[in-house]
Amino acid sequence: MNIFRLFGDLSHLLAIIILLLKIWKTRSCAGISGKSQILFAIVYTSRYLDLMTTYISAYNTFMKIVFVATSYATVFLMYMKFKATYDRNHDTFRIEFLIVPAVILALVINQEFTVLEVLWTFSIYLESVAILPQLFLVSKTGEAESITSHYLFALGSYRALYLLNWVYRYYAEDHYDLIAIVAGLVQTVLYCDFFYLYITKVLKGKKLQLPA
Amino acid sequence: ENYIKSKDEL
Repeated sequence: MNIFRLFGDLSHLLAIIILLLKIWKTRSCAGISGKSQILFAIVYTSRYLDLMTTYISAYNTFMKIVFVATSYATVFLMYMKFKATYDRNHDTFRIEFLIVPAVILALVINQEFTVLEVLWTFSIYLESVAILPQLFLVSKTGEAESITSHYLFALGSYRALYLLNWVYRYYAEDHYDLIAIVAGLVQTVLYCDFFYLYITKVLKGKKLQLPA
Repeated sequence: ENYIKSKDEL
């Protein structure tokens, strides 16, 4: 464990808490993409199957359970409890166009052809594009509530911090995982446009308005 | 050992 990964995980946890608070407090999931939340639930389910087989640390197990539980809770809140506030008309990204290529790529490019490894690789590839429906929704509605942009900033920062963690591990532990690094780069690059808007607008108290 | 190293991340 290193400071980059710890802050990355905390930023990830913060993002999930911000989202749950936003939905619970405002009793609305307007502006949030349910499709991205479904993708995150798939990502954590396919990545954390090793919860059953491998114990790494209490922290690792605890965080995995939290991520899986909160991702399903968010999907439940969006599609059941606060279903009436779900923005179905704008949340139209075809997630099969993300899932199918991730499955194919995981079958072709992986570290070893076992069930756990291919599922883990699939989850890495899917996570790198899982935010696209959310960014697509924000671009379609042309704006985002500030709480939603804080959520996106925390979520984008988590993988950016993981990139620093991988640099650190390469030099300090002589360890690296190219699949995770390349996917992490793609994932972080997708946020660049948003990061720019967040820093130049939201932090100045303005609303996040995308140029129409 | 190698498994733990590469899969100890979330």
